[in-house]
Amino acid sequence: FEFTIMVVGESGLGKSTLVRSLFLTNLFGNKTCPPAAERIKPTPSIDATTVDIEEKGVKLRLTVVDTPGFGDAVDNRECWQPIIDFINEKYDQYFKDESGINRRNIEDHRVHCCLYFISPSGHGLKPLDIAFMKELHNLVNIIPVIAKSDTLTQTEVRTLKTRILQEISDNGIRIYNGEIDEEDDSPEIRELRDAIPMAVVGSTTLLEVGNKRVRGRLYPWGVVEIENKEHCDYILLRNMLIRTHMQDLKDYTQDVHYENFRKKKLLQ
Amino acid sequence: FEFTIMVVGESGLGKSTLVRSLFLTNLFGNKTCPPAAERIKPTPSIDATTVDIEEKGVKLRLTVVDTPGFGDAVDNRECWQPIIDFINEKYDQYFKDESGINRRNIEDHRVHCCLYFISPSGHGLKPLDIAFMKELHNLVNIIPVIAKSDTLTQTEVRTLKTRILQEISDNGIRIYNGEIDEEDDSPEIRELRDAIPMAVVGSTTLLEVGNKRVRGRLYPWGVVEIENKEHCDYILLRNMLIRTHMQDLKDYTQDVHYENFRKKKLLQ
Ligand SMILES: Nc1nc2c(ncn2[C@@H]2O[C@H](COP(=O)(O)OP(=O)(O)O)[C@@H](O)[C@H]2O)c(=O)[nH]1
Ligand SMILES: Nc1nc2c(ncn2[C@@H]2O[C@H](COP(=O)(O)OP(=O)(O)O)[C@@H](O)[C@H]2O)c(=O)[nH]1
Repeated sequence: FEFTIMVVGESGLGKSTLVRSLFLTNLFGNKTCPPAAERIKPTPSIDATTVDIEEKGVKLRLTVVDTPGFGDAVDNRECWQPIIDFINEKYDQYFKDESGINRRNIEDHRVHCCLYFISPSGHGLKPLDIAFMKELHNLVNIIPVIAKSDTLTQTEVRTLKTRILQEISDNGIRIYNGEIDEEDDSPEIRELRDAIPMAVVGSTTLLEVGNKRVRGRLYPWGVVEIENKEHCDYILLRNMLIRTHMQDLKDYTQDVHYENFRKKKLLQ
Repeated sequence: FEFTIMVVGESGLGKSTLVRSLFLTNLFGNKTCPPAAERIKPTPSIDATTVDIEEKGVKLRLTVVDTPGFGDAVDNRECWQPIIDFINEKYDQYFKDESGINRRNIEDHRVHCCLYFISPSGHGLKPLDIAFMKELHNLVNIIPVIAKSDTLTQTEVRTLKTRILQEISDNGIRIYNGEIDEEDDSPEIRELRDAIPMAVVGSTTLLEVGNKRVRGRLYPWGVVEIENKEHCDYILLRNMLIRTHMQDLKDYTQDVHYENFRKKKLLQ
């Protein structure tokens, strides 16, 4: 079972921490962040890492695509181009493979899901966020998340979510909306869909709270428990990606995004 | 007694909240933040607001210079130019006034202090931060602060401060170092200087903690008290700006930054 997730967002938004939290694997190695002077002309690039993991007895070949340099420069025009090229390369590869002889054993390296990290600072989406989503919403499933949401009070989270959804709608952007069944959502699916864009906190640090051990962040004023739904939507995101929506993300990629690509390709 | 402070940093880093916290005045009016689509070509601009306030019986004519649009666009090259122009305009104005007839009543509108807000996300300074400080460190007193520092654990604050100071030194940037006396600092001055870059949290919300009322931010996992030195350096910044260093910031502007300007002007 293959699944490819891409993480996109400025440096320092907690992307590698969140990936490690979600999959309890260190897919980013021990990268040290180059000092800012070397990042003055950071070239946006793409790093893909694949691991075999097991989730509830299901073997999963998980590929995480990291996008270092995205949004980090003084001038960020076109910083999404390497991402577009990468996604199209995978569609192209699949297109060649499925018209080849050995199409029974075709490997699916297409990007099934793009987790887009929105800074919790700022009053809503930034111009870069909008530019990115407009370029990519017809190419890949975009799941926007509010990064490092422990920066925000509960009121601020609600305000920011409303604002982000409004700006997404005003700009004609179509994000992945988690609609699995045209009929009624189950309460569980409803809870996930209502939380979008999910406000996430990541951590691989184990802390003692009361008499239980939790993953969280220790502040002088308290402990953020990432698996506490009162504290953030981490659990909802994890359920959506791994339990309830993984197959749908793959189906939608195949039936909608890849079909778009295929049509354009055949018309050329 | 006139004092002008400029606040610089991307939108949403808590600049107006911090100014309101420091001076308990709403110098930013009730600005509503335009939606991101309108900010896609945000023109960096300058807004100066002056209020007369009283601090411990001392009347202070305080001007706060806001810099909306700084760092908010996709392409941020030269976004510091309006700031440089503004500072030079004030030096120019002073230069004309002090060579005029009525020089006894000269008004000092020069920028005495530039509070530069560093995002707590990111692994240190961003390329934009370095570019800005290199352009302005010989023009005005730069006091960098780590914005919204309640995003960071105590360990992360220490790591970030060390990293920022290293990058500042590597890039030959000279920030305002708070050195009032070449001889020994008093313990109070030492504590302020050692805290630079100060990690600040702002708030004008009053909360009940135990049986006292504090200004802070209420999270599900606890309350950040801005005036608690265990929680952030807000009190240290306030002391520095308003109690211990306000005169020195003015003197250094007059004796060093303005003198530089004057020399260049006379040599033209
Ligand atoms: N406040 C907060 N900090 C976080 C969170 N996740 C990670 N961090 C911290 O943010 C910094 C950058 O995280 P990292 O995962 O390396 O960011 P990346 O550059 O996007 O991969 C580290 O100091 C993390 O400990 C979070 O959910 N909340
Ligand atoms: N976590 C955190 N949030 C803050 C802090 N100060 C302000 N905020 C919040 O950040 C948002 C933007 O603040 P604002 O002062 O308008 O930012 P500005 O655009 O830089 O002037 C608001 O929701 C504030 O409540 C802080 O110290 N910590």
